Order: sequence, then C-alpha cells, then structure tokens
Amino acid sequence: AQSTSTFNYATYHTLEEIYDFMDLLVAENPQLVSKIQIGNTFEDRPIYVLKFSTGGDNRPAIWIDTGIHSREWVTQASGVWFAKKITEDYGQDPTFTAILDNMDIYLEIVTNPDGFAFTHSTNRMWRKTRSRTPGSLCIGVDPNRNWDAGFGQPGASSNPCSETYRGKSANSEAEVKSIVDFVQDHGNFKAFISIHSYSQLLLYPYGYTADPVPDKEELDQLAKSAVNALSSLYGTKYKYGSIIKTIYQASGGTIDWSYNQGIKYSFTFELRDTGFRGFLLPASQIIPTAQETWLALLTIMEHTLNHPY
Amino acid sequence: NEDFVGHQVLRITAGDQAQVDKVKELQDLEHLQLDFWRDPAQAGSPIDVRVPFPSIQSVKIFLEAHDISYKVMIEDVQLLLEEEQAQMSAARARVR
Repeated sequence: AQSTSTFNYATYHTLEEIYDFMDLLVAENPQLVSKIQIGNTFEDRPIYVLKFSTGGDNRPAIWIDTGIHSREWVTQASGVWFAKKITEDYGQDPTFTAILDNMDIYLEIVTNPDGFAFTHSTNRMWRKTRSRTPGSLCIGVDPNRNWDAGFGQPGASSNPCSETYRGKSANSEAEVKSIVDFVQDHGNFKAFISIHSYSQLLLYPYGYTADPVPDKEELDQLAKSAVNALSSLYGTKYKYGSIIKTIYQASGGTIDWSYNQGIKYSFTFELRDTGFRGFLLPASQIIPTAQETWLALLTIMEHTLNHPY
Repeated sequence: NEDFVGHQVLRITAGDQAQVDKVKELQDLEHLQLDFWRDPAQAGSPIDVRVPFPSIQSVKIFLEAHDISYKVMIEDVQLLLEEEQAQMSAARARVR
C-alpha cells in the first residue's frame, strides 16, 4: 500500500506488511502516533507498540494487545483496523476524542511476532512462541500461561509438547517479559485489554482461582454493557463472565497478571466465529469483526475515562 | 508448509460432566496429535478439536463408544487453508 487509505483491511497480511503499515500510519500522523520498540523476540524480531497520544507526560493509559496466540489471525487483522480507526475518529467522534484528549492508548498489533511469522511460512496452526526448551524436542510456550499470576497452578501444562505449556518460569518468554517491563515502567495503565479469537466471549479475571475479584460487580456490569454495544451492530452473540466460570481454569494468564498489578479494567476478548471456521475465519469477516469489537472497546475505554481511580 | 490434508475439526458436545471427563482423557493421548481449538470445560459447551487424518478413525470410535455426540465442523482443514492463501494472493495481485 502507498498509504493507510489504500491498505486492504479486508485481507490477512504478513508480519512485514503489518510492520510496513505501522510505519505508514506513523508517517501520516506524526502528531498522534509513534512507534515504540519494547523488546525483541526469541528469534530476535523487534516487538513494536503503537502509542496514540495527544500530548502530556505519562497520562493514564489504555493497553490493547492482539494476536498473542499467533494463529488467531482475525485478531491481528482487527488490530490493524483499530489503529486506523483511532486516527480517523480522533477529532471526529466526540466520545473517542474525549478519551484520547485525556488518556493515551498503546496498541500492540502483533504480540507474538515469531509465532505469527511461523503461521505464514510453515504452520498455519501454530499458537505458541518459538522458544526452545532445553532437553525437549518440542518448541514454544503458550504466552497466555506464562504470566506471573498463579503461575504453575492447575490450568496450564508443564509438558513442553503441550499447546498450553506454561514455560520454565513466569516471564520466561521475551514476548511476555517485554510487556511486563513496559507496563511496570509506565506505571499508569488504567485498562488492559488482551484480544484473542475465537468463541465470542468477553472475560474478566480470574482464571487461576475461583475466588471472585474484588471489583467483580463493576466488571460484570461493564462487560454486559460492552457486549450489548458489540451486539448492537450485527447481532453477534457474546457470553461474558470470569475466565474460570465462563470457560475453564487457566493459570498464568495475561489479564490475571494485569489485574493483580492494580489495573482494574482488565478484560480479554475471544472474537468471532459465526461460520464454524474457527481460526480460519474468512477474510470477509475481518472488518465486521473489528467494527463490532470497536464498539465494545469504546464502552470499556469510556468507562475507564469516566471512573478514575 | 505443513500439510493439513484430511485433517478434520470435530465439534463435540458432551452431555454431562462424565462425558467432559472422557473427552479430557483424549487430551492426554499424545500419539493422537490432537489440537484442541476449544478445550473441554463444562457440559453443554462445545469442544472443537482438530484431528489429523491418521487419528480420525480412533477418535470417532472413542466418542461413539462412549455415546458422546459430535459433528464434523471442518471436513478438510487444508481446503480452507488453500482458500485463504488464494484470497491473500488475489488481494496482493489487485494491489500490483
């Protein structure tokens, strides 16, 4: 693409194409968007985050990541669409403009670059990172079991060959550690949203324990509002609730960590599958998926703005 | 590229917790090389699993032997992957 206006948002893209898109977006919106490298992957690829900011020092911020499980291609594709949407809506949509006038947004579009590149080159069904485990022929760690939140408890595997292998220790994966360091250094994140696919869920902590989070009532109400907003566009049906109650016990998960860091508005999405295609969602559904998800994101972001803590 | 010819994705519906537990037993059988897209959780929640071609017969026999209902969600994963690749190539060609 010559510009982000001619970029095709309705098809899937390689890592290189997405990284080129990010550079274009920054070049076109230098006052609003910047690119930050927060680390390098196991295979030494750069890990980038887009920062959307209208100024100020260390404003309260919202974190959004897409594609930590590499085969969930509709999430990275939605992340690309969100990035463009942010630049389009700032100054046009009053609700969103108020958010970005007061808070920064950090968007990590390809959260697992090694895995994502591997899905394009070798194995479309790859989910994990590409790190090696000494003493095992199996490769990769599930980066959504590698966080320091109930790490090693039931709900993750200690077997390196498992799709839910937790890794040798919390934060062993560069892709996870980079975010941990960045978020802790920043110190002012107020919402943390991690986006997966598929199965149409909006979840809040916890996954590693059945104990309800102290903010359960507020998170439940907010999830309900977000799901209602999402469904209002195309009627897509979502369930919502805590991870452990809604799906199953999962330890070492992303938003359990972020919540325990004091980031109250911690949520994770599982995006669409309406057509029984699982991870192979047709590209024609990328834009509708991103559009409806954006409405839920807006609901969470607006609530975060209006409920400072 | 890894070949997924003949891989099927089954949508399993476990009617009660005992059936959920039976499906969980399948997860432990590494030789079947099963890839759970949606893990077994609660009775009534769909369980989606990609089954490599050599394991299809074993898995279906296991499910039928325990009276666990399932349907084939994706007949051949490779066909969908080829469709996806063709769409991406077409999109690139249009750009050029």
